[in-house]
Amino acid sequence: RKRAAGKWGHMAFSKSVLTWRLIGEGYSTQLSVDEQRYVFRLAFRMWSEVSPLEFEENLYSPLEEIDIRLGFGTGRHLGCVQRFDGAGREFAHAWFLGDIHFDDDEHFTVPNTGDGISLLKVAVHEIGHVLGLPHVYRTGSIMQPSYRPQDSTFELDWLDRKAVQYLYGGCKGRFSTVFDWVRKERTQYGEVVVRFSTYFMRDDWYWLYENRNNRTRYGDPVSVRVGWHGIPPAGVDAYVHVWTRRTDAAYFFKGVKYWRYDNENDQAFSEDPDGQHYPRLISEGFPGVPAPIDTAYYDRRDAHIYFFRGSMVYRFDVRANQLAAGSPRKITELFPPIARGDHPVSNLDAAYFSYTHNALFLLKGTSYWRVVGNRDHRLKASLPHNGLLPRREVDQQWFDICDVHVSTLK
Amino acid sequence: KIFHSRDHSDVEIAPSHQAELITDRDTAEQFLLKYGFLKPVNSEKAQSSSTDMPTDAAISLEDTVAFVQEGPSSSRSGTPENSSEISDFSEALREFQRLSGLPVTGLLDDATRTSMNKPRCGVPDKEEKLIETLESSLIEKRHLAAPVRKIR
Repeated sequence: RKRAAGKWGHMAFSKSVLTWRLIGEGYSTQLSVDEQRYVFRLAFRMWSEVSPLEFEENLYSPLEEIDIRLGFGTGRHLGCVQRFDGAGREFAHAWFLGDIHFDDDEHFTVPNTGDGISLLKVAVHEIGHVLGLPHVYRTGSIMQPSYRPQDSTFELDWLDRKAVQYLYGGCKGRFSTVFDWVRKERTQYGEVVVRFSTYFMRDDWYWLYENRNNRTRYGDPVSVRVGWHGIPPAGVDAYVHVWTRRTDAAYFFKGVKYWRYDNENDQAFSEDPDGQHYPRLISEGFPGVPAPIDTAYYDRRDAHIYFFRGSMVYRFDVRANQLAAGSPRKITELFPPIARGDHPVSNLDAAYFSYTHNALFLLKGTSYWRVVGNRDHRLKASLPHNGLLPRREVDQQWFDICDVHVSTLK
Repeated sequence: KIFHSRDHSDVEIAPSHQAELITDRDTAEQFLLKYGFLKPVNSEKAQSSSTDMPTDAAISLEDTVAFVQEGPSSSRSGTPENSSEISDFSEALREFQRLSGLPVTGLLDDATRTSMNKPRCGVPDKEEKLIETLESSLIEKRHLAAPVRKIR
């Protein structure tokens, strides 16, 4: 059930949701049980944030059904064949695809304590073994055999992530919407600067994607309800940022309604500065646009919003506040495939204009298609306008956007 | 604990619970053997030495206890008997030093002893082949041995 034939570093669990438990006769005498369970929950979550694995603490099933069992002991312990050696040197060990034992003669401490041996760091290391990772003598790796006192904010680095993904694959999944949230801020000198952050939303949780680090923010995903106030807590269809010389408005769409977001106060307007009350019906704010929609984006080049629904796309002229002439049109017409047959055709998940890449991406399932931009045209004039470049996998462009078990969602 | 004994006896770790430090060749050999830098001598005979980590829950305690009793051959813990052992030992030491980022001297110098005495994980550093030999030997054993009762 749990093993795949192979060599050290190549064996892995064959299922993606793993259960764990701190066993009753293995509680530490130094920390409260809650502290121990809290640290282990965090340790498992850290691996879940960078792999397709999810971990669930199971306190009820028979012990032999638990995938990973953790416990503390000293000397000869928990029926284990390998004795602990007392205070110093060996502080824990792990068995393949199974148990983790901690030497209770060591001085384990919870995060942010400063002294002692960080139980979190040791737990993350031993869980790495259980998942099939060997020791690595690389500075910065969590899988180094010797304990390195470090500040409590350690994280799994790029190569540790690749190592676990080599065993279990990357993180794949559909997104509800993807967008760059743009806001103006004042520097300490009073200058106005424009900043943006990239967000991926999936059902009722979201990730902030740090483009410069090629990963999500440490500790994400977070619940939409926690991070975005006043918008629907799950299943947002689209985010549109209308940004012209006179207008700077951000909208969230879901179902037949839409909300305007107040960037300054980081919450949805109930009444915006123009006196409009929200949420509003899409048919009121954008006459001629059907609802619900699959996704939408605002194109600053022609100051039109492109609403996608099924296999059709509706161009909406923001200035004239009406559908553009000739709308709706087939997505395959307005965004023709460059490689024959390589096209999402209908039911897009997200249309995302990335300021990082200065490009528009159409996402569907686990794939994306980049839309030909001006730079592509300069390089190759024969490319069709708004043509779709061949599909690629989302997780090859945006890394480590991984689910965690719903029980660990903040 | 909310209250400690007045003489702090329950807080200070009794000497018997202190890990044995690496101080000489013997203890260093045990360290290198345990973490896979040294292969047990006569590996066929000692194929299932105590340093092998069982690979999954399906291995019963009885199997492992039997293995422990066999343990590494005692010849490893006495004075070196021939030059090949000395070269094995210094070669293993050299590899440990190299991996640990220490000056590669092949000698049990202070820096090496300090590194060996650091708190560390009990999983061997090098066990790829061990696992394979272990698995194959165990599987053979399973077919030959009486049915195994699962004891945890």
